[in-house]
Amino acid sequence: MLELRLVQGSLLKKVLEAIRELVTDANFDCSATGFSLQAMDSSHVALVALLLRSEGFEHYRCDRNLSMGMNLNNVSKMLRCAGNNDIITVKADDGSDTVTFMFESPNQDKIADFEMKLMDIDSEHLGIPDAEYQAIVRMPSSEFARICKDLSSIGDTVIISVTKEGVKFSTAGDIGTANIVCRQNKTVDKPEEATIIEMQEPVSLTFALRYMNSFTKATPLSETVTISLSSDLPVVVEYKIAEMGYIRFYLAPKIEE
Amino acid sequence: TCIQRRILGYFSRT
Repeated sequence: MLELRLVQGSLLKKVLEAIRELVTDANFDCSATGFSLQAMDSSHVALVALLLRSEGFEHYRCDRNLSMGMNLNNVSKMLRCAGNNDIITVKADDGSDTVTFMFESPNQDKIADFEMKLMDIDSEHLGIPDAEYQAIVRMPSSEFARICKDLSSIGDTVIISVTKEGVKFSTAGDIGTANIVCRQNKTVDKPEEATIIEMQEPVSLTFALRYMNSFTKATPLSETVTISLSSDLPVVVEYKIAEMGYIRFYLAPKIEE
Repeated sequence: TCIQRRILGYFSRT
């Protein structure tokens, strides 16, 4: 039996909006650790890893490990029926082919339950080793989203280069070129507005902007985003989910032939 | 010209 009660139900709504463009069907895995998901996009170029730790739920009961296959557009349809201030409870019985989403209004005067059919999904689980990155950039998530959106009106790919001068986002297209440099800036009023660059050595990598733009659907989950770069690894674009966990997007680079 | 790498080139199946 599985029963997860999340007082801040809007978090689950935001998580679904963050990943449903990238991934169509996925297995949600429940264990004593928490509620997690790992899935690749259909082209196997990007991977999303989500973790919502059990401690972040008001009530978390998971008697045994359970993997629930869901169509993310259908989950999103269900969760969009929950109010932004609703408490969301996810329930499933062992061996059941359905999952129930229960929505309670904050003052308990409205209770709704939506039952959704589960599906069998053959998914590959990948081992993601811990790695040392050549450069780690932390910046406001809204700023990163703005840069990806702006550059995608000029070109299809972004070159992200980190040097001691800062982080540079560059693109080129038929109409011209664009370069946006963000310098390290720790002297801001609020820590979430800072741009912090930890560089072991300079790094420059090329990525498809289409995927980067898709990752920025997670912007409402966190004020900051962390971009970790190494020349021999996929980039990691991480949005921390306050007190609960994270959503991490991995994207394989484009390389010169 | 650039070629797009795949995730499976970096991470292995468990």
